[in-house]
Amino acid sequence: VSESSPKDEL
Amino acid sequence: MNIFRLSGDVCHLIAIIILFLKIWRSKSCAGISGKSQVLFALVFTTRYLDLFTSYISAYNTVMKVVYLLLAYSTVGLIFFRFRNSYDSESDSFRVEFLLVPVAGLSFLENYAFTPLEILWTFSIYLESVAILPQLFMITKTGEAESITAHYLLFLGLYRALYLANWLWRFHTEGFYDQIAVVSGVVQTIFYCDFFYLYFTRVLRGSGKMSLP
Repeated sequence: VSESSPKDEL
Repeated sequence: MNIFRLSGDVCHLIAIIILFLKIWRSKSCAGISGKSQVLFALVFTTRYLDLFTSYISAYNTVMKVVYLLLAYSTVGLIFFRFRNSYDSESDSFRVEFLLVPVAGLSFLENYAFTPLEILWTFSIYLESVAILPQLFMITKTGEAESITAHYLLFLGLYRALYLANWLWRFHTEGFYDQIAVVSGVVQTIFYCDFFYLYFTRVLRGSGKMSLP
């Protein structure tokens, strides 16, 4: 999972 | 970006626009929970702080700004422009019962113990319960105008489509955001009872959705 990466979902 | 995600975002946008136009055109926010709308504005504010820290795409930036503007405009209509029509008596849900556990949980269960991550997590948890004051208000007054029901339908569709999006992303990319998915499932469950009422009453019946 995206660990504190940019979140592309709204 | 896949078709479920795109249609989910569009349904979310349609829901927000339906509500804004309903209040704007009727010059009244009767039957609308101002508390739910404040919670949604808080959800967008705490989630989209990354507007200042990371650029993802033009689509992403534009949608975030539009959601924020519409959320705050709706709150403005309810509490300032058409505040005389605001039914604070029926909008009696105690939001501290949502905010305190949600804030506590976002400190305990997050991806990283940094301010932005905790606020993002807070926004995800809060979104899953933010509609409760509205559903509580409908239960209390016993009915909802059909336009309010359409608003809730599109919000629910947005949730359901996001679930499809996550299933799709898991199968195609192996992508899995545990916090978002678990909260999303919880949030969608809250709409199930409403979906049932919508299809059995609003579509078959007349203008208003009455609760049994």
